[in-house]
Amino acid sequence: MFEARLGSTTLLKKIVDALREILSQSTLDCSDSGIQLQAMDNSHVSLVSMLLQNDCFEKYRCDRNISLGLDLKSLSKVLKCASGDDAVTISAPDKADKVQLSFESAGKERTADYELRLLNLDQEHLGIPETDYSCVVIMPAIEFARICRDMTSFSESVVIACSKDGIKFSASGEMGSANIKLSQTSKGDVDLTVEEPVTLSFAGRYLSTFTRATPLSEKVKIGMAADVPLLVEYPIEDYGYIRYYLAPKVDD
Amino acid sequence: KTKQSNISSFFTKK
Repeated sequence: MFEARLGSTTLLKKIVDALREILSQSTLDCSDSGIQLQAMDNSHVSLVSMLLQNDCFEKYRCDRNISLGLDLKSLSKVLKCASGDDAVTISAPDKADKVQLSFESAGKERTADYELRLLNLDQEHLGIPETDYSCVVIMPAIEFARICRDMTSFSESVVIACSKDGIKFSASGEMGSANIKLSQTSKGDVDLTVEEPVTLSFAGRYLSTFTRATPLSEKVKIGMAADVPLLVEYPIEDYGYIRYYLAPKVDD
Repeated sequence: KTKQSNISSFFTKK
């Protein structure tokens, strides 16, 4: 038996919104310690890794490991039927072909149950090595979203250059070019840890897709090292994270 | 000229 109750549906809505543009279907791997997800987008350019620890939930029970293959569009439709302040319980028996989502209003006077058919998804799991990033930048998530949006109107590629002086985003296309530089401030809203300067080029479309996770967190962490994927990490309160990895563009 | 690399080429298959 698997059963997990969240005090507010808003958190689940934000998580699904952060995933569903990049993944149409995905498997939630549920174990005693919590819920994990790992999946590549259809083009195998990026990878999403999510963790929700069991202490994120008001109630959590997972008798044996269970994988719940879900269509995220369908899940999103079900979540639209709920109010943000409803409590939500996700449950499934051990050998399930359906998952149940039960919503309870804040005053407990309304309950609503939905069943979603599970999908049997054959998902490849990759081992993500511990990486010592040469540059780690923590910045306001809203600022990162704004920069990604502004960059993608100029060019398909975004160059990110990070050094002790700051982090610089550049895009250059037919209509012209854009450069945005953020320096570390005494206010502490942009925090840079730089061992070695790094410059890498990425597909702006994917960066913009990652910023769907902005409502989850005030801050976003960006990790860069030469010749490895970019890390864009949004914490989920104190209970987990969504990490996006994006393969760099390389010289042809 | 740059080309997009594939994410799975950076991580090990489990």
